[in-house]
Amino acid sequence: NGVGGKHDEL
Amino acid sequence: MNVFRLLGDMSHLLAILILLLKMWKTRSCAGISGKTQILFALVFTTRYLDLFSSFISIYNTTMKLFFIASSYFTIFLMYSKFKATYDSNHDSFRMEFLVVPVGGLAFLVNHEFLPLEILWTFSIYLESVAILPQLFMVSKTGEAETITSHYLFALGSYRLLYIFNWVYRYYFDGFFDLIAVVAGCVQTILYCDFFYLYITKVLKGKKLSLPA
Repeated sequence: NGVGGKHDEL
Repeated sequence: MNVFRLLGDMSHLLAILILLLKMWKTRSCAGISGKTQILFALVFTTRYLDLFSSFISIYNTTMKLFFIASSYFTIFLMYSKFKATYDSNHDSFRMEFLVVPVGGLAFLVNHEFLPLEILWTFSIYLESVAILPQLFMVSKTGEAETITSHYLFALGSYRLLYIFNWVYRYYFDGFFDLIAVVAGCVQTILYCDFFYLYITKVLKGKKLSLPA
C-alpha cells in the first residue's frame, strides 16, 4: 500500500 | 481506526470548535489569520473531492462534510459577519508563496499522475504549511489570546497524534503512505516552537507572549 493507495484518513 | 487516529481526529474537531466558539462568544476574530483559514478551506475542498468517488464510512463522510462546512463558515465569519474585528494589517503573509510551490510539488511528487490524486497530494502538502500565516501573525504581534493558543495547541496535537497513528499502522496494518508521513512530520515540526511556549507559559496561567 501507499502507492496511490486508498486515502482512508481525514 | 486506532486510538491515536481517533484522538487525533477528536483533537482536530476540538480545535475547530474552540475557534468557532471563540469567535461566536466574543463576536470577534481578532488575532486569527484569515489567510490560514482560507488555506484550510482550500485543503479540505481539494482533499475531500473523493466524497463523490469513494465511500469509506459514515464517520469518515460526516467528518469530511463537517470540516468543509466549518472552514467556509469560519471564512464567512471573518470576512463578512465579524469583518470589523479582523486584524488584516497583521495578517500579511502572502498565500501565493505557499500555494504556488506546493502546487508545483504536487505535480512533481505524487503517488499517481491523476487529477484527483494530484489534488489530494496538493492538499496534503498545503495542509503542512497552512498554519504559517497564523504563526507569522502571532510572531508579528508578539502575543496570542489564551483561547487562540488553545486552538493552536489542539491543532498541533492533532498532527502529533497522527504520527503515532502512522507508526501504529505501519507495524500493525502494514500501511505506509510516504507523502502523508513526510508532510505530517513537517507540519508537526512547525508547531514545536509553539508547543514549547504553550507548555512553559499558557499552562502556567500566563498569556502567550514572545520576547521582544
